Order: sequence, then C-alpha cells, then structure tokens
Amino acid sequence: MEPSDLKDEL
Amino acid sequence: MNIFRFAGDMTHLISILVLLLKIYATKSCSGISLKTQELYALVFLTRYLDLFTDFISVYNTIMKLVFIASSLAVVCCMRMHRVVRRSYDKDLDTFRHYFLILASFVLALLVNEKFTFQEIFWAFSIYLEALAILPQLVLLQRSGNVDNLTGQYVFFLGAYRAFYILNWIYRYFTEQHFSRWIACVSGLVQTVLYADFFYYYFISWKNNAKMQLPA
Repeated sequence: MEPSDLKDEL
Repeated sequence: MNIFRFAGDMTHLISILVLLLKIYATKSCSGISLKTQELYALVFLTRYLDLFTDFISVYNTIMKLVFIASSLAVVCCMRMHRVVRRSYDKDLDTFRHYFLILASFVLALLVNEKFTFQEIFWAFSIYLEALAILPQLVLLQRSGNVDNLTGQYVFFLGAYRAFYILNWIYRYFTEQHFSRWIACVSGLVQTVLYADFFYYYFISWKNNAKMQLPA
C-alpha cells in the first residue's frame, strides 16, 4: 500500500 | 502526528469519557440520542476495517479499539441497562437516521478515493460522521434544556473535529502529497453543523447560565 493510501488518521 | 491531531484525538476521547461518566454517574441517558450513538458505532466499525490488516502504530491501534469498544458500550448500555434505558427520551429521539446511513452510502459509492470495498466504507464512515450529530442536536433542540455533562459532551465532540481541521491545514503545508479532500470537506461540514450549538454554549458560559437552545 502506498503511504498515502494508509489511513493514518483516526 | 502533529499537536493538532493529538489534541483532536484527546478531545474526542474526552467527549466519550464525559458521555460514559454522565451515563454511569447519573444512571441516566436523558438528553442523549441513542440514534447518534448507533451512528457513531457504525462510523467506527466501517472506518477501522483496516484494524487488523494495516499496522500504523501502537497508538493508532489502541485508539481504534477504544473508540469501537466505547461506542458499542454506550449503545449496549442505553439499549439494555435496566435503569439507564428507562431514562431514554424515546419520543424525542425520532430523527430518521436511516436516511443518513443511506445518503452517506450512496455518496460513498459515487465519491471515493478508490472504488474498493475498504475505500468505499472509509468514505461512508467519513460522510456519516459529519451527519451523525444531527439526531443529537435535534433532540437537544426539542428538549430545550441541556444539562452540563451533555453540553460538555457535544462541545468536546465539536472541538475534536475543529482541531482536525487545523491538523489538515498543517499537513497540507508541511507534507508534499497530503490530499485528504474527502475528510477535509466532510470535516468542515461537520464543524459547521456544531457552530449553532457552539454559539449557544458560549452564550450560556458567558452569562454563567444554564444552556438553553431556542425551540
């Protein structure tokens, strides 16, 4: 998964 | 992680703790919309589908588990607790929240970052969260008086999203490929929905009076 795809926000 | 996002997550957590405090301390859920709580549980369950597939950080995983567990705990308590459920304002909490679910899902099918199962449900959870407070605000409008803990609950819930807007502005200027326009637009709509409530909350705080919403 590209980093922008990872939903790092809650 | 930046200070705005951390502050947003903490105010979100505080809002849930205030809600749980109100329900357990007063053994009453009067003034609380069960429909809003059910919508929030759905928001977290559909947003954190990646809980077991993508590890971001220990903080991220723990907070996701806390949000899912606490929102389900509130719904179960309001539906099943022998004493609490008697104080539920059933005839005031009549917002047709199924329409919010349907509208959010249709919008998520049309407007998403990628047409995949996880992305569609993520977009759905973002749209639904923006609208989830409506049954609660309508219930407060109808009941007229807002008790302190309920007022603080809604206030912290609004503050959380306002902090997130600062977080998105900060990330936009500090990160190259940061583009969360779905969350930004939806978060903006959500915060505007609280504006009315914030105004009356501030007035009551300034006059040190009990909060009243115009019927």
